Amino acid sequence: KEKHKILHRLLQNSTSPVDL
Amino acid sequence: PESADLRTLAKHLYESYVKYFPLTKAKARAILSGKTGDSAPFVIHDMKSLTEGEQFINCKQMPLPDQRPEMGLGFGMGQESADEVELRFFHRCQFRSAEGVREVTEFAKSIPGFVGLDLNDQVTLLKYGVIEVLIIMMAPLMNKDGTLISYGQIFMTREFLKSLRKPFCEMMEPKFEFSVKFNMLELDDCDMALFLAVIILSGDRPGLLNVKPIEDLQETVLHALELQLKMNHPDSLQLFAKVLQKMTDLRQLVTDHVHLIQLLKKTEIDLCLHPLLQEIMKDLY
Repeated sequence: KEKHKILHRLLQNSTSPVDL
Repeated sequence: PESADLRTLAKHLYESYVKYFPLTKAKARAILSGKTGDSAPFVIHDMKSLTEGEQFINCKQMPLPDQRPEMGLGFGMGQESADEVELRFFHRCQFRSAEGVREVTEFAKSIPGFVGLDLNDQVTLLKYGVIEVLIIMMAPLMNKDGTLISYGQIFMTREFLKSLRKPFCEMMEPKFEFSVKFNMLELDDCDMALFLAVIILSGDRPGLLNVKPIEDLQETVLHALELQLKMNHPDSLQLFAKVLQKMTDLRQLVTDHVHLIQLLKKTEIDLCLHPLLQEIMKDLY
């Protein structure tokens, strides 16, 4: 899970372009 | 009733495709053929027009990937080297790709049944599918002479991309070769939406924990794609098979792309890869 932190986050919430 | 369900699925996927991807094929082809009421895109064909193009975009408030003040924006500085301009352009491409990953993720989440899959499998499907999807999404933006970038505001020539230093010059040429052939299939946005969902729902990605529900979902979308292509392209023989064959080319394109990025990481000292792209490419192929 740690290896794909951002993908997990994107899947679980909508992330705005600014957060990326 | 079954084909009515498949049509409903096609309509749903088309609607989320339009919702999450800002530049559709219909819009891109209109820009490329000069059929929009708006002005023509800004053309980048050499280093000077690249710097001018950056200025054009900055005026429209596009965020810079790297905003260190000492880098400046490259306007009127004169002393900035082509290497620096190329590297900054590469960073912009990464920023746009990361945004593309976010768009593809939202599209994937809208595929009926996707969010019900094991979360680790959702991650795996995205990790392996997202670059393939981004390459397919590039095709409508391209013709044999160049590609639209910056949401269709800029047209960058293929010759200019070929003139960049190694290995930057090798990054886009395989995508042009693929896209010119892919565009000959003349898929529209609804066909594309279904094809993208089929790619995402590939049950043979390495490390999947629970393949069966993914294959079941993909089978339904495949039926919807087959029906869609028959209805939308009644005279195009074997189109369904031809579209599916493109998935083999795509895997090779992604493998080569990832190898180029790995090479770049070794040769370019100043290169910093976007953390999201790093995450996707690490241990990919």
